[in-house]
Amino acid sequence: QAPAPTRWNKRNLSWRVRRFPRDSPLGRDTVRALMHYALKVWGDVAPLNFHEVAGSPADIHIDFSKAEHNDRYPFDGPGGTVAHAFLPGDRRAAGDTHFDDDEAWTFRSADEHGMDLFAVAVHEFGHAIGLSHVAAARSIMQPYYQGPVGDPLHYGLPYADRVRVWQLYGVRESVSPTAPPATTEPKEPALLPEPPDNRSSTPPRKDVPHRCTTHFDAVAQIRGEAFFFKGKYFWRLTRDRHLVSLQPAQVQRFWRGLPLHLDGVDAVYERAIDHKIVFFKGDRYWVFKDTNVEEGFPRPVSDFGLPPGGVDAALSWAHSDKTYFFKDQLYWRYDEHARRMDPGHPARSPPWRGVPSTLDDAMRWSDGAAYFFRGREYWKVLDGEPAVAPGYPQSTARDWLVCRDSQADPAGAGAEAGAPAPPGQHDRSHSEDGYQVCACSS
Amino acid sequence: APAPRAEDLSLGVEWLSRFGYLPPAADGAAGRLQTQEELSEAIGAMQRFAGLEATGVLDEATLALMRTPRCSLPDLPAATPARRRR
Repeated sequence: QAPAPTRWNKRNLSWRVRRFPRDSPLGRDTVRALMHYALKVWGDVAPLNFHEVAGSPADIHIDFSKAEHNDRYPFDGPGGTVAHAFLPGDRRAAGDTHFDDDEAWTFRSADEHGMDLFAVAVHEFGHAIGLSHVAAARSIMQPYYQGPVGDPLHYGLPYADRVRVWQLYGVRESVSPTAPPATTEPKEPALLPEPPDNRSSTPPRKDVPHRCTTHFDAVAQIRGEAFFFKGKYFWRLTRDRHLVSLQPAQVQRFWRGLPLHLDGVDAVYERAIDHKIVFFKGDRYWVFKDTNVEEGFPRPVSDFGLPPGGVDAALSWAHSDKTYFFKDQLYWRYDEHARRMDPGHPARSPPWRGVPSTLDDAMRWSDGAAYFFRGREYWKVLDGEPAVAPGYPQSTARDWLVCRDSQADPAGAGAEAGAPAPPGQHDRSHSEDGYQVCACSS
Repeated sequence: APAPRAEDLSLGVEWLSRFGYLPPAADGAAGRLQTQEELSEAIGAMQRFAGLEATGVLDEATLALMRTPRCSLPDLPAATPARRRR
């Protein structure tokens, strides 16, 4: 008598905590973070995207309730039934998830009598997306509470559960159904970061840097597009080198999982072997899968064999799966496959003649050339050439950021961000074609 | 096995009904009684689902599991009274 499977027809699901626990030592932010990570467990393996909303109806309402609370499943005080969630469907309550507020909800607690909120939430959200109870010995969808399941940042679903959610929604791109789950345990518990805050759309601050007059902290080619980072902002260029927006986007809102207080990045590159994106800041680095930070990060740059202090620039050399790191007047060549520095490094001066000895950042572009950025200028090294191409350096602002020479010139830097770009200054830019550049904030 | 105590039996029937192994208590005519055969089948189903040996007997291990904290949703869709051919 297995029930017909139910599932959501949409793949983007909103959620919000409608009623928080009343007398719990877990704060609201912790509860929200645990809900975020419990949903992420499912979203990591299936093509489901969960986003938190505030004040508006959500697909998944989360309530901490006591006793009778107007559904068919009254709670019964401590122990007994601890939570439930409604399967997807036409009902108004579909997807809603209720936790018994009489339970002693815990997180990373050694208290054997407590009820680990993350473990229960993963189970209940399984219901919320369409899974029913199973008898499988190793499944989060067993009906009985089995105790904590470990750190939310490192939890991976048992295979039986992954298969069941794949049967409903398919496999998320970038997930290999046959790959064993990562089982590495953290040496020490990572701090549970705050969930992404989707609750407001803060207008850009007035102190945003101007693309035409700034020099950049980091430049990277990611998925074929160029990203220019400055402070808490970045600009993005399409594969055709069209600036997506004259206004910069906020790093925090696009690259999910970087610390909220991070005031900039030192270097960024897309790793050739797995296309993950690596961000460096000071002594730490983060690895992103698409736009979400991987669990277990940040990590120290010593993982790469780099000394404390971090790097100024990172350049992925896709042909050889090597990555060049630059710091002050030194550079290192890192073998991504062997995961170690090549012998003989660090070495002095970049291996290409004419490239400045210190850099802001560097990237390879789809034309095969490598581009090195420092200050407001850049240098181009053609594919296979040992030296900088003739005629360089050139203006980064003019050639990449759709600026006139007068704008890029410090004397003419009074132009407002967002002013229409002048035509004819850039090869095949939108402005040259008479288009307005569209705004893109995230 | 020793016969279960009355309160354990009461807990067991209520539990089995709540989680889908027996028809809901309010189903059908008031005062409906489960037959011993029905009860034993339901206990066996519950034991199989929980990974216990399916004896059909309300033993200590089964009762202990019934007292374990759990999700409120039924394990099986609500059971309906069986119709039997004469």
